[in-house]
Amino acid sequence: GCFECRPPRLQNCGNRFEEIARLASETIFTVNEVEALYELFKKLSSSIIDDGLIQKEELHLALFKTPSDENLFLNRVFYLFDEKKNGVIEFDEFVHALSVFHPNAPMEEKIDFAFRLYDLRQTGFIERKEVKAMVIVILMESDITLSDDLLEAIMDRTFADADADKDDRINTEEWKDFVLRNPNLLKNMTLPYLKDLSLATVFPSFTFNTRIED
Amino acid sequence: VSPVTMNAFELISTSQGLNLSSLFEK
Repeated sequence: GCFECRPPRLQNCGNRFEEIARLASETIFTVNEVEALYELFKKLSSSIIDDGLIQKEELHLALFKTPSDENLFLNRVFYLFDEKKNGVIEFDEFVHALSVFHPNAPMEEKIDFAFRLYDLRQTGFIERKEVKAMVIVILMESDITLSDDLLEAIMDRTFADADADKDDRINTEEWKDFVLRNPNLLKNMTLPYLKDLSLATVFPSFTFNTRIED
Repeated sequence: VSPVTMNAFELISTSQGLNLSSLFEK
């Protein structure tokens, strides 16, 4: 951060303040909250390689507590965070994506993010075979064995509820109707923690003093 | 809750890979 600025670093700090102010203007976060997110980003982006970028392995380490890059859902989260699609999460991408998870973020943004998460092949539809593949991964992760008949029964019930036009794929309108009727499906799209984000609460040892007013 | 009674997306949303609150664990 810029808390211990010495003259040689002032130029960098100026850029940092500009970036933080810009990110605050682009997202739901205040300047202080973006600054707090920067501290979190620094921690995550240095956990394996200290290069100021979050690698997929580093996201895996944060979510699963083990370093690996092989998990379908982690891949999807990483893919959506990585706006530039260059294989790493940069700070501005991190702030943009987390903004969607803020308790006060518009419901539309959460619905859209979840849709893109589950639209594995980016066809504009959540296809039945994609959903089945995701359920199989979840069952394997949880060490649950289900017969294919039971699995198909879950799929039938889900698509009877979600797929209004019965074409074995869920479009954006059907998805919106479905999640509005089943709001618990969006529970993991909200991180209550983001509402209490400030250096004072997250990093109590810091005395925060920024030149930019919120 | 038995997985058999859940809908597919309820099951999927329990994935650890989708639980970003772990990012904030100290």
